[in-house]
Amino acid sequence: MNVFRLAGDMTHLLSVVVLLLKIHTIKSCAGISLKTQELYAVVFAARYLDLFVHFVSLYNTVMKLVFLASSFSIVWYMKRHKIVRRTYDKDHDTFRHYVLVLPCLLLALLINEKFTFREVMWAFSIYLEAVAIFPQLVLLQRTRNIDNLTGQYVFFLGAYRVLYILNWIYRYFTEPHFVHWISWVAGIVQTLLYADFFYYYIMSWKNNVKLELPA
Amino acid sequence: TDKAKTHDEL
Repeated sequence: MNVFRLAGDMTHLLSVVVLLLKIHTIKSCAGISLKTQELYAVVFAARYLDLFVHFVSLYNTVMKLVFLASSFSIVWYMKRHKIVRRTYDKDHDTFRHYVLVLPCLLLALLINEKFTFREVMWAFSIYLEAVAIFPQLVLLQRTRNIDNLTGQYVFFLGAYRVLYILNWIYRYFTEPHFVHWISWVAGIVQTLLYADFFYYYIMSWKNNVKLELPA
Repeated sequence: TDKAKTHDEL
């Protein structure tokens, strides 16, 4: 475990925990895309299938449980909670996310580390995570308002991805034959998706103006 | 080794 990976896991944890706490506290999910949250729940469910069959470390198991619990709780709040669900902007959150799921599944069947159910699902979760933020970014473009809840959420997610890339560079140089092309390519694609958001987020923060995404 | 192949990252 290197510092980049630990920092990456912590910012990832922060993004989901902050989001869940804020939704729970202000009883509102305005500006948050349910589609992205559902995609993330699928990502974790598909990736952590080996939760009980393959013990890596206590840290690994605890973090997997926290990610599963928080992502499913967020979806539950946005779909089922009597107050929160009314604040969900379903008219604007219309990105057809199954358009993302199918290609990821097909790609996972074609490109995986081993053609077993668990490895295909793992690859599927890696590809799906790379595009899971799409509905959220589309929603931001549509509603053009980025309140700090959403801004922080996307910012932490982007930071987690950047830190993971640093982690892979570190591991590549310190561990023999540490090569994971699938995670690396998907991870870089995912980080690029955040790049433009990062640019506008930092610019708005620097000029101390409200964050506006270009049309 | 098998360790290197397994997915030890979240």
